[in-house]
Amino acid sequence: NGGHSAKLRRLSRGRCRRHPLHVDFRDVGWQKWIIAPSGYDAFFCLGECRYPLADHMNASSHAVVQTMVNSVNGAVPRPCCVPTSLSPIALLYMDSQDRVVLKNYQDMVVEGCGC
Amino acid sequence: GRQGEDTSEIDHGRGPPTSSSSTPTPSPPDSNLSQTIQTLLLSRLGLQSQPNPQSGVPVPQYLLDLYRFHQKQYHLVEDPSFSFPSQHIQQANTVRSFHHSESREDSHTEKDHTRVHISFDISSIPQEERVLSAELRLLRSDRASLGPGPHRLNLYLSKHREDPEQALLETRLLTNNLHSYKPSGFWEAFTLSAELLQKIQESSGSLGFLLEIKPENITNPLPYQMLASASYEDKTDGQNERHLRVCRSVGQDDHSWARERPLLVTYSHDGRGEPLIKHGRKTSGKSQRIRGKKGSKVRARNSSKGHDTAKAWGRAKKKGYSVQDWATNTGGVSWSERGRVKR
Repeated sequence: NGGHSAKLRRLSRGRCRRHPLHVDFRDVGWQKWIIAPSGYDAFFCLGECRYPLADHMNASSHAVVQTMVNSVNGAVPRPCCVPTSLSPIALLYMDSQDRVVLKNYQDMVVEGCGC
Repeated sequence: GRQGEDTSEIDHGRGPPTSSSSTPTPSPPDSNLSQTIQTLLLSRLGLQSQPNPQSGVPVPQYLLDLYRFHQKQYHLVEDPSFSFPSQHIQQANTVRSFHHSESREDSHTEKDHTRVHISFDISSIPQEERVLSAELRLLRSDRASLGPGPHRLNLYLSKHREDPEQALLETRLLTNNLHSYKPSGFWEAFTLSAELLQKIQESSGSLGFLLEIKPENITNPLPYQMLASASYEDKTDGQNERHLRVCRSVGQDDHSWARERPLLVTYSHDGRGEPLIKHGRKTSGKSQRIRGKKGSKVRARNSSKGHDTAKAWGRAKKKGYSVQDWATNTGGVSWSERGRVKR
């Protein structure tokens, strides 16, 4: 039983989910023109979309069909693990004329992942 | 990159196999690819190239306070009279700031200190961006002496100082109530219509104003010296500080001047994404005040976020929390929201 639960845990860990990813603008030298924030938590999606597709994996009907086809024909890939919900962030930056701009940029943070 | 030859067989020839299919292991992108990715991202951000600002360019305090308020960092808002412009931001996703163009020649030739002409170059606003509203912000310094009685400020739209077709935009009575604003000054904000900004944006890109200040309730014209002593700051001596900070003092450093000089703020939308304030939230319709940095009051007029947070702060205050504890512990999340999350 212990081996079975460990296997389940390992499989569960490999499933499609959101992972932490912090973007630091200093790493790419963008702190010269981005006043704030200095970085932000962007997150990313990674993992396998394999049967069974749990509710929390936000699988589309197409993903269910594709998973089913994959089970009978391995040449057809499994569905991808992708962001299903994204949120914006506000950036305070200087434009090319040295004017300060505050702008809301859409789809910058992953809120949820799915298949 | 996991689609191999077998996958291309079921593609029915709709597209050629990508080059990535032949490279099983990802390698670090070369500099050209990295540059291409950066250019793509900048393009998505609405920028043609990576801005390269000069070092030490001062940031307007209003934009900093606006950003901090938007990020719910209320305790970092520095201006005690800061008012969140929710009526402008409800539809806009971009806020741009412009300092006026300083012309030394004009400043030395101006003799009439009751009338000052200032202009702003707004040609850098992208054409695809729709300006929804704008504000002209002028600092009224507490150090200034208004002279006896109230004064009237007339704001004209004017291409240049001697423009014969000046259009009166707004007239405002400036009272001598020193208790109404703080020692650091009080910003008078004049709302400008979207139509006006769009018209300027489509034509010259230069927006000019003539500011005229006159004593109210005085029928006889005053001698020149009295008007001059009760008008704008005289930039020739730096001591004669007057109602509105529209001219730079002699020897004033860039940082100090950037915090006091006139500011034009435009609120626009580029057609992509959500506005800075999400719709569908309750608004109170009343002014809300919460405590900001150094115990100063920060007003959140018509702001749903400010409304929730102000109520939460009120409840926290009754429980004996300091603003630092409250801001740190809640991270700006309202008290009730925090309780729900915990449950």
